[in-house]
Amino acid sequence: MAQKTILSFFGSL
Amino acid sequence: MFEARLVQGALLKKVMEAIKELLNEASFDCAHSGILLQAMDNSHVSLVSLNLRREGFDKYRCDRNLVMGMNLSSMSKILKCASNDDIITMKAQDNADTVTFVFESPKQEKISDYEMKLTNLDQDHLGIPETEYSCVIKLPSAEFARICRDLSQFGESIVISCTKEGVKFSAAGDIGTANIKLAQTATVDKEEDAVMVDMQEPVTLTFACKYLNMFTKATPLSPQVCLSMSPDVPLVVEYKIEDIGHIRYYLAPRIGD
Repeated sequence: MAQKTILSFFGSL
Repeated sequence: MFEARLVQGALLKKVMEAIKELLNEASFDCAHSGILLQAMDNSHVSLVSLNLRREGFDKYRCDRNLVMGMNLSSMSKILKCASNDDIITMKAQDNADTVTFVFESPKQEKISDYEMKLTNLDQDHLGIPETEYSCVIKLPSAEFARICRDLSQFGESIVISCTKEGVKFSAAGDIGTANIKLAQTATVDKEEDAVMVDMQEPVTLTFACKYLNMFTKATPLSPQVCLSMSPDVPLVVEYKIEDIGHIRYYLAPRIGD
């Protein structure tokens, strides 16, 4: 399984 | 001038235990409304969001917004010098490059202060979208810690599956498979012992044990933990910090084969 990163869900402000 | 005095200093010690394995350093954003911290782990797989409201402090003063970049291993060394019943004050001048921690024993017969250098971290803040989660599960925090610990023996991932019947935690690996099912509790003597499932639609997601186990370092902060899940979005693991705030961990799922 591939581990997603949190950056692929939440963008920089 | 920034000054925050916490009579229950042990809470700050527990907060440190809850973040120091996951984060090497973090910025404490101090504002009139309280203290916020948002930081990702080094691999950018999880995000920690800590909120300590000013009302939870015995004394709180923040004349202008202040970002204090702290090395958490240094901060942890300092907080280890505080006794559990000490009152802890954090203070800093405006534009200072140091923060001072003052520990007062309950009867004031021992007062220590530790000054720590701040670091410039220049951390990006992420926008966390407001989400209505498909499943919200509340369970005793010690039970959640136990489940994560037990299932970690079987594999690197834990599958969390929530249906209207309850929640199932599963792991599989070389030695075999493990499943732990928790049903929603009908009645409990103490609310903190309850398992509650609020499900709009069933959700099954897979998460890395390593991170879940690090989140459970927050167990001493709260008797209950709340897990929020929706399909294909990060899990939220939330521990309330008495009447002062909360710590939330966001964990990106593992996806695909």
